[in-house]
Amino acid sequence: MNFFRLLGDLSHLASIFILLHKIQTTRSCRGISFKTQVLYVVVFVTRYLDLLTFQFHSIYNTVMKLFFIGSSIYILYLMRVRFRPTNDPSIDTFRIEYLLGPCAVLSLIFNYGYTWLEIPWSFSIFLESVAILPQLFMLQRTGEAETITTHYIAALGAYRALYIPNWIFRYFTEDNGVDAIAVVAGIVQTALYVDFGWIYFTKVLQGQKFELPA
Amino acid sequence: VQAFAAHDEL
Repeated sequence: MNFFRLLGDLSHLASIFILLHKIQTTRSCRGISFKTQVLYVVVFVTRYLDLLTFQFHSIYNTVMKLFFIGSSIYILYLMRVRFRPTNDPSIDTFRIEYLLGPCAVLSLIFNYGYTWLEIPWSFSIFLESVAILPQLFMLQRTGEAETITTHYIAALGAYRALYIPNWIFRYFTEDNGVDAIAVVAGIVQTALYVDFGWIYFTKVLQGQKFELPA
Repeated sequence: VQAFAAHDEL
């Protein structure tokens, strides 16, 4: 564990609390892509299958994994059951099969072993790297977003960005080589946030509304 | 690909 990874994980945690706060205070999931949230459930469940093996890393690791799985499923419940009327599927139109299929193929080509843990792990890494796309696509379509929603996406972007210095730090301080799958997918994932991040910094953090240029 | 992996990251 190092400073960047801890800060990244805390940022990831914060993003989930921001999302829960947004849904509960506005009593609405307007502006949130249900498809992206479904993808995160798939990501967490396929990545954390090692929970079933009881190959224990640390209490921190186990608690965080259980929290990510539990909270992501709870968010689906909020969107589909509790606040269902506020969810508008007509603007959440990204075709996620175009993400799931290629990620499945990639995980069969690039993995750390043909086992029931490694292939889903690899799949989840590739899928996480593109899971935000339905959300960004929705933002693109509506052209604007509630400020709290942009804080949610920004916290997710910060989490991904912080994992990059974490890997650089680990490269120089540990002797494990490079987790090429995680690093390449992680860089792709971080790059997807750049456009959003630019508008977030130049508009939202200056006190303006998040609006895309026409 | 060689097994990296502690998979100790979240």
